[in-house]
Amino acid sequence: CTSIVAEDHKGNLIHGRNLDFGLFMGWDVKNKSWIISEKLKPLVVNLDFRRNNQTVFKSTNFAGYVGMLTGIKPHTFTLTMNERFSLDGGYIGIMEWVLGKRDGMWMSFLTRSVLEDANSYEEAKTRLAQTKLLAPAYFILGGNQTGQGCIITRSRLLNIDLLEIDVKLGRWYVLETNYDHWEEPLFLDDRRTPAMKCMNQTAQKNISVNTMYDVLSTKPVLNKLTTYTTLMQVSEGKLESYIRDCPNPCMPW
Amino acid sequence: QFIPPYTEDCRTDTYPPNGPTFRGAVGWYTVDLDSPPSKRWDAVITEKKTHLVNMIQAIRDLANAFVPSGKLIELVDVTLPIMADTLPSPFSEEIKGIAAVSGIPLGEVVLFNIFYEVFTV
Repeated sequence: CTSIVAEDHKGNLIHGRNLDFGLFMGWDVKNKSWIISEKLKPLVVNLDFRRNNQTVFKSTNFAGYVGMLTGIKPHTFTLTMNERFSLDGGYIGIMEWVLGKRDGMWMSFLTRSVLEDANSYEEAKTRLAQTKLLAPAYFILGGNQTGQGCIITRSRLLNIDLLEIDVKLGRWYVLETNYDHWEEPLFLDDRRTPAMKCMNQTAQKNISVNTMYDVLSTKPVLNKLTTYTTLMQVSEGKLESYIRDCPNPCMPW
Repeated sequence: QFIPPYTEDCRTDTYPPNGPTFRGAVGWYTVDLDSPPSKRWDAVITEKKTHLVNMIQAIRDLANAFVPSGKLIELVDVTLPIMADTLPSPFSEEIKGIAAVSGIPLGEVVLFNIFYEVFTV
């Protein structure tokens, strides 16, 4: 996965993401594609969650999956989640759950609850940072004011790190793939460097929905695992998503 | 660049989406949070049922590739329905509603919904 929150020179926040899934879950030799990734693409849907006939939040989802990986609470915040690998992983959380220790939350149920119930960027950030989880994760959160964009690096129990946009320091965007931002990504899977190169090449003055899509369309940020790209503009309350393909030659991940 | 990781120059002018990296647009559906949790996903699942069944079948095929005896699927179908009852509301009821409308065994719908945690295995 790759998630980016960027602030343009007028202070607008743009949140974009590629949802990559299906690694090592069956390779289709003939079509040079991952089987599960290809089966997920027709299941991609945009959802408008409504209460009292009013939109509460919107999301890009896989039909049948009730949790949230990508969503916007219009004019309030945007949220995506990327997988984080750790030895202290979800299987430990599941074992605890089976053994009756159920004070943690399933990751995508937390994101769904935050999108449904949180009423501000700060409230969303606090809940995502402090709620116990069954599995580690990265939460990438965008708000509706300048500077409101962050990556929350979570272990199952702790909020390990919070990296926020700081335009004065020249950090006009935050970008997360699947590795802790203070460490080098796995050399076999460095999507961060090409993504940041393209963001820096685009520069703050040119960042927009269009150019964010360009960055998310550049290989290997776009790869064989990429099922969809979503672009969200919090101030307009807008979410749009597109099902992707990666023509050969293309990285399997 | 024709060797892995096939890094290319930063793309430009790919929006509006077009060309070989754009497979298609995504449809919109409404989920009414005022309706009972078990009914909220009926419209989505009714329309996407075939694709959902195909995706679950692909996971089944993968599981059987690892455990040809079918015991792994059996384990999922026997134990995960029990886990469904431990999941918090409204997720438990929503997942059961999806299983009912799609006809997919409840355990396999639960597996799909907790896949993030399971995948770390």
